[in-house]
Amino acid sequence: VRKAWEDTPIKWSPIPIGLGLAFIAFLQYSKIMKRESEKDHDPSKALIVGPWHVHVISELPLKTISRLWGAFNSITLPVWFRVPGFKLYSWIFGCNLEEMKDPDLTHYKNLSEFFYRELKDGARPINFDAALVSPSDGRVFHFGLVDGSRVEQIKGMSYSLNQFLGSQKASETAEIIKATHSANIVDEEEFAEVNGISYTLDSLLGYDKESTIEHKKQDSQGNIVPDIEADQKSKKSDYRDELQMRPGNALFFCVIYLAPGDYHRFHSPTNWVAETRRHFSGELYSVSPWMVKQLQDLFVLNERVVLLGRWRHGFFSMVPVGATNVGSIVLNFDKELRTNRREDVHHRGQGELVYSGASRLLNGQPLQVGEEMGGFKLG
Amino acid sequence: STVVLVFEAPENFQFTIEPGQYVKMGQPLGVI
Repeated sequence: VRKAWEDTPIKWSPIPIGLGLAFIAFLQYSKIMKRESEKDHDPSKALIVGPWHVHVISELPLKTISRLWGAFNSITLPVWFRVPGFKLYSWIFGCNLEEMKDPDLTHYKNLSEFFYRELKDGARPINFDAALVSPSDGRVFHFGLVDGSRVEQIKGMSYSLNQFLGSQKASETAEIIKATHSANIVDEEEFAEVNGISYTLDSLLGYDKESTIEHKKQDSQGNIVPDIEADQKSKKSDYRDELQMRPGNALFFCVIYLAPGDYHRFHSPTNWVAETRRHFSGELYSVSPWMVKQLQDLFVLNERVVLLGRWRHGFFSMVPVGATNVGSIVLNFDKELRTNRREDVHHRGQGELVYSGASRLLNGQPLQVGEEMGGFKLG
Repeated sequence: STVVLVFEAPENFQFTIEPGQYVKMGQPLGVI
């Protein structure tokens, strides 16, 4: 081998032009294919991007840990342990025990029950003058305008609104809004019942019925009479107009983080109608401010329940996002919803996490400002 | 856990909160 290595003469010869061009074409083709595959990235997949310790965390069986945590905290505690145990938890996480509906700590069988405690009536006065009120206790993490179709997670890091709300491939945010509304148009005469009180959807949403133009027509004898058919047609088209993104409007977002000691039920932030519920059984990363800064696409990766609907200014959505300790999201008006289930299969591969999503029409669930909608439970 | 709101509103909608502020349920988030 050494002899061959040393004695074999090196003879340089030009590469045929055709071969050279074919090689360059192959390189270019590979580059274009790579670029196109990134562009056509399936919106049902999210990339895990972050420092090395984020990748380590992403390999942990977080959903299993969450379910075990939930099961552990559902064990009935001995009565003698409840008062000191819950007081210790409250001291560590800053729970206000004075505003609990049932102040007797021995009545809470386990930490899960204590965690999902109710508040005294009147403990949270609702500001009815505001356009929007806080749906829960918590810290305002971020808020602002949706920039194009991207929502800012933190400064310099954003995620796709389409992925977050669960659009179909290549659809735009406006199309989701349009599709969501047109999928389940509720007749304007339909009545909704909230807490035993009946409302028309118009009054609940604050649409001004008085402003509807009344159409007139001449009858066979030349008299001016109301044109009911034209009125109905006009009202239908008015409704469709209401369901589009209106001129002069913009999309806003607001993120509220609930710490472990906070009251963990969420309420309606305004008068609105929830029309569709989408459940995305993603991962259950912590959503603490530290993790939000570390993991890009955190809100797209995590398990969440997307409620899509409309309020008096157009499109409205509310999204409770789960976390490792609180994998169970509960909706009072949707008993079929089950989150953090073992059956929800996840596929992993090359840094991608594929999650399943399920939609359900809610048949126009009316929600009043301050009304309890559901909450987060342990595990 | 986290609650995210995404909504359409007139451009003059103004948030009445600060990042990092602690809010309680029912407190105003924004006005038009």
